[in-house]
Amino acid sequence: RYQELQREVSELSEAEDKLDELISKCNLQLRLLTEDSNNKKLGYVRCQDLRNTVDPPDQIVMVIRAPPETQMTVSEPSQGYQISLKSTNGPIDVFLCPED
Amino acid sequence: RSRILVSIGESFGTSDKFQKINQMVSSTDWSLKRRLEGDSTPKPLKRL
Amino acid sequence: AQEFRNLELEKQKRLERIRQKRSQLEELILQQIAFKNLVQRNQANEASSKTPPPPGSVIQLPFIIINTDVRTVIDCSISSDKCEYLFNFDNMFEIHDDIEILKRMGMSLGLENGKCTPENLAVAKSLVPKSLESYVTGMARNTNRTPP
Repeated sequence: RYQELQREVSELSEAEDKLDELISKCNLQLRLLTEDSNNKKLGYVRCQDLRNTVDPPDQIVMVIRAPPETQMTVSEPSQGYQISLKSTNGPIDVFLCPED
Repeated sequence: RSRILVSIGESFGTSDKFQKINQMVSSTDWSLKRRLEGDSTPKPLKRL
Repeated sequence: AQEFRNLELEKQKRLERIRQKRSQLEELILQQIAFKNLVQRNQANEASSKTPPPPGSVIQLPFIIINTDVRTVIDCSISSDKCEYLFNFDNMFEIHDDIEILKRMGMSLGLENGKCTPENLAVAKSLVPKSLESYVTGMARNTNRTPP
């Protein structure tokens, strides 16, 4: 039983190594995909797409486009909720998605 | 008071980073909060 | 017997790590499929309309959205250089990132929520490298399985 278990554990070790390799490959593929200039240009959604994903559709939809490493803090002060955004890599774009 | 800090601005990060925030916000008793604030009448909507 | 028990523990730990890494890999595969699908959709739209959409009508990735009830009051303060914002909400809201929006738009072909049709499975497999096809099939089969 011990030898059987040893064999199982070494198989699991191989399976885990294979997953690690696939995960790092996938991360690289995703980064290359999003950095490709053509994909950068075509990687957009329309306001109507956003409207179709919120329920009910007549909500306020605020869009935030921030530079990398922007810090978002969500805190619960006594009143309501507070969201703060702090960027050190350039201005943050915030706009409301029009209803129509 | 609870406070959650996340980094934004990159695509395709771990998609569950906002789940915790959404759970925290949705589990709040907003009517109690309003009573704490004293004024239950909503203020006129401000546009960005 | 003691060594056997230690090895049993080691096996459980590895199984848990493999489970987590598999779900991390599946999320990465979903993101890759969703993004490629979005690019192909926009490419096809622009080809059929022969013009790119007006600049003001599209939202470039990456982005996040905050949605809240239409009666919510949002107090907003902005620094002059637009590098700092402070929002006060008097009502509930939700925050979602771009990949969540792409999934809701159906860009990940239903792989994440059990609605992947055989046609969509063929499309999904065409969007990933061969080494990942078996995972896509597994995700489709796994989600198509009737929930226990």
